[in-house]
Amino acid sequence: MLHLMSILLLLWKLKKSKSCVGISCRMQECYAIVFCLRYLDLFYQFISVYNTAMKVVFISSTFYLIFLMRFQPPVSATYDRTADSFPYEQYLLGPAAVLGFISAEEWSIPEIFWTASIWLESVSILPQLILLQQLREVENLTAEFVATMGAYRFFYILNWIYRYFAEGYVNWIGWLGGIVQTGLYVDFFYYYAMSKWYGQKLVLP
Amino acid sequence: EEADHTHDEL
Repeated sequence: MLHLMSILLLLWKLKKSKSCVGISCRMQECYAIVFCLRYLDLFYQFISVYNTAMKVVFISSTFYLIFLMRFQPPVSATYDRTADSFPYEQYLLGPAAVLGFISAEEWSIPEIFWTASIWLESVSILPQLILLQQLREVENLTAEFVATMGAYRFFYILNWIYRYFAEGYVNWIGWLGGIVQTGLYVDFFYYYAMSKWYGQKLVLP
Repeated sequence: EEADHTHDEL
């Protein structure tokens, strides 16, 4: 739900301000790749109506966000491709593919794709965090969006602890990816929490 | 034993 909320917050922000200054389209592209790799099972496996609905919403809303930022004026006119230039194709995609291949529990296409998607998701926030560090001052809605985008994985960790004890659930790759993903946010969270506590604008060091 | 590779999380 937090993940969904972060997407809705971002959509709302783009629609309301008609500007995507401070938002990394490259992060959304990483997530689009993550979702496409992971949700292949939509074609051959049914888990629940909730599960299917969320997958469809995540994929379609993320592609819509990319479309808005890259191609749909007036939002696309505010997209700064020079600032948002983190080369994830080199730094994230390659390593995620290699890690996905060597750490997959089974050498099947869906399993390798799933594993690669977990590793890629764990670092997908990097283009966004690096963009914010260049700008330093973060708009309120952008701060909420990034905070919810980080918080959802933290809540997965709580759920994993519960599931481990309640049903003996084990998911080593998911756990490791989740810890890396949450760890990358800790620094941002600190400055976000401080800005909320003191009721000031979020300014990154 | 066959590993179960159903991923029920998002």
